[in-house]
Amino acid sequence: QCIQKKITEYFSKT
Amino acid sequence: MLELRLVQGSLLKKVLEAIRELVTDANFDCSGTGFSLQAMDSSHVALVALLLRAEGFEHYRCDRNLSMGMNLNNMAKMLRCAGNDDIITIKADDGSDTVTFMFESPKQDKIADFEMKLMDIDSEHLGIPDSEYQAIVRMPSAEFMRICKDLSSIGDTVIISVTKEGVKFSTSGEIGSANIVCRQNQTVDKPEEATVIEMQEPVSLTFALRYMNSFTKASSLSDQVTISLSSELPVVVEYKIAEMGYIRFYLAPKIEE
Repeated sequence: QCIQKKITEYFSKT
Repeated sequence: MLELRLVQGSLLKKVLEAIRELVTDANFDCSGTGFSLQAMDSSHVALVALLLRAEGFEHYRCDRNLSMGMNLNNMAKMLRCAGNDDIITIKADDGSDTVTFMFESPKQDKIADFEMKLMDIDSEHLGIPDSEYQAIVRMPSAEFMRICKDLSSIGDTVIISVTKEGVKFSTSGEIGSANIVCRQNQTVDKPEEATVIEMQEPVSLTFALRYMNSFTKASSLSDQVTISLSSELPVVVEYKIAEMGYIRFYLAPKIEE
């Protein structure tokens, strides 16, 4: 079972 | 005051067609560097970053940094009214709540103005650090588009694996499974048909094909696509925009629970 990661888990807000 | 004149207006038309499926509303940022955009899809799984450098415009005037919120479907409706050979000028006054797209035919015998309402968009801006990638694959964009389309008729996800043998695209679904391997192929006389693999170490990642298929809408912008992979990072799918900049799509992987 794969879970979809979110882009916000890798790049942070500026 | 903002005035950007793009002789190859079709580039802007293609850019819009490439991103409007992924993103509905976005802020276009204009600065001395160029005309840019960063936006995420509604699920925050994918991100698009566009840069059209100031030097790529025949005329580029941007008195102060300006962020213009646009509905991309409405913008696409307006840009579809421009001929493929038309020169497109984007104009906006400081503090105005509209933007004007001016289309000039190559012979200058037809000039059209389309004024579009701007909107306030509260968008998050993410910092994307420069990263070292474990593997970088450069291949014909049409080939990558074909692979994503073919695999999506079999499964919902693609596993992209890079080894010294080449790059493998795999999927599986209810009806069966599929593997497509592309080997390095540096055709000397036709660089646009080359497949080049730079691998620091083998990498294998899983992605949703729906997003990959959406990214391939940018294929008309560039003969080649660059896919950068690292196990700790979103994949980057980049299409260079001739002499002007790029459109980069970032997609978070699917991870085994």
